[in-house]
Amino acid sequence: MFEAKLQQGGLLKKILESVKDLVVDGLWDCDGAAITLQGMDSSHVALVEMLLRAEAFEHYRCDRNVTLGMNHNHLSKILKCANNDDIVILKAADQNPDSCSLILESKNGEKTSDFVVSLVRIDTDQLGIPETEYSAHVKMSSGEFQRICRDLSQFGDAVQITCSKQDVKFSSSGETGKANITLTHSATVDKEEESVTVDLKEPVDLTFALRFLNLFTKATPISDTVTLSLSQEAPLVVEYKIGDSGHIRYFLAPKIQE
Amino acid sequence: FRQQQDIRSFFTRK
Repeated sequence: MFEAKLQQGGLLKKILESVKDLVVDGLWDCDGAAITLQGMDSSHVALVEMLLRAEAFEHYRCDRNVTLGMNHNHLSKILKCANNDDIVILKAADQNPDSCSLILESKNGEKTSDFVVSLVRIDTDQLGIPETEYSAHVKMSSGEFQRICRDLSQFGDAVQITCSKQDVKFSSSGETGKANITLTHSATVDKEEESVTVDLKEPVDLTFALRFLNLFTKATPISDTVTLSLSQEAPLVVEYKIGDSGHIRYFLAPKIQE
Repeated sequence: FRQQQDIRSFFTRK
């Protein structure tokens, strides 16, 4: 059987909030080491990959690999019933389960709620993501990244990200004119979560749809920092670490000049 | 005009 007990249900709530607007139905692959989720948006522009290792759970048992086809809207309804400090237990049968049980326990043990979510059949390509050497890595405050994406959305549909030397520039333009926001590599680091790190091998200049970046920033509550990895002619990777026990990575295909 | 690329064109099917 598959059984996973998470001490802080709030983490699962945050994970779901960060994927449900991008991917409606997702395949949750469970094996002895971790739960992984991979899914694409309906227009096949973005892909999300989530990894949550067994050590994130207070108790984790997975006798045989099992894949759970989750409708994220249905799962979200259940997790809305959970407080952040509720314990969440996921349970499913080993072979081709058609449902998954979720049990919510209050911290003081005085309230228990249990739910059964019907699993859905998902016919989607599982994609292999190759190891890539990126030309630039930018690590910054996740809140600052969210702010930049939100602010630039007022000016245009797309953002041009340019990395050169020790700067990263985010630009957007439209009918109202042009907006540029430049962040410079932090000279001194007082607080790591507020500093900007630009690690550049080669200059890059790429353009991406802001609509998707704004969806990615739903993961902001998961981590104080975010890392952007860029290479010319390759998808952007936006990564939020889930403590030391996993990550959410978003991949976004660039827009190219016709 | 910039054309949006398809994410699947960068990855291989498993």
